[in-house]
Amino acid sequence: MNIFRLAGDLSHLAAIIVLLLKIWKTRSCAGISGKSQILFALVFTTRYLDLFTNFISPYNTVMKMIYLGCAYATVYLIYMKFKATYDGNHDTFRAEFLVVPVGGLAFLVNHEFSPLEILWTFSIYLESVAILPQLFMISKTGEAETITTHYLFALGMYRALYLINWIWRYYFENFFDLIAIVAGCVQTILYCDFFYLYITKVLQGKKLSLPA
Amino acid sequence: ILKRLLKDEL
Repeated sequence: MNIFRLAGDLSHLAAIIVLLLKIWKTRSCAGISGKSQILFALVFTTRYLDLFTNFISPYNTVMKMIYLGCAYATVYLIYMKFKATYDGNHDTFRAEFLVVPVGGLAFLVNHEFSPLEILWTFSIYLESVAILPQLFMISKTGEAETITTHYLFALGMYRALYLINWIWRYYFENFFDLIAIVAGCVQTILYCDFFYLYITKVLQGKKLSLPA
Repeated sequence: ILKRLLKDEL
């Protein structure tokens, strides 16, 4: 474990908690893409299948359970409890256009052709594009609540910090995983225009609104 | 270069 990976995990945890609290406290999921949240729940489910068979550390197990629990709790709040506030008219990104190609790619490009490894690879690829429905929804509505922008910033930073963690592990632990690195680069690049808007607008106290 | 040996990352 290095500081970059720990910072990344904490940023990821913060994002997940901020989103859950935002929906719970405001009792509304306006502006939140339910499709992205379903994709994230799928990412954690397919990545943490070895949760009970492959013990790494108490930290690893606890964090995985928190991620899984919060992901499903968020999906539940969006599609069940606060369904009335779900903005389905703007959450129209075709998620199947992500899941199917990612599923095919996981079959073709992986480290080992075994069920667990293919599912892990699927989760890595899917995570890199899972935020697209959310970004698409913001581009359609033309704006985002400030709390939602903080959620997205923390979520985007988590994988950016992981990229630094992989550089660190390459030099100090001779550790290298091309699949995770390439997918992590794609994932972080997708946030770049949001990062620009976040830093130039939200941090200046303005509301995030896209030129319609 | 060691490929990913075990999934020790989240």
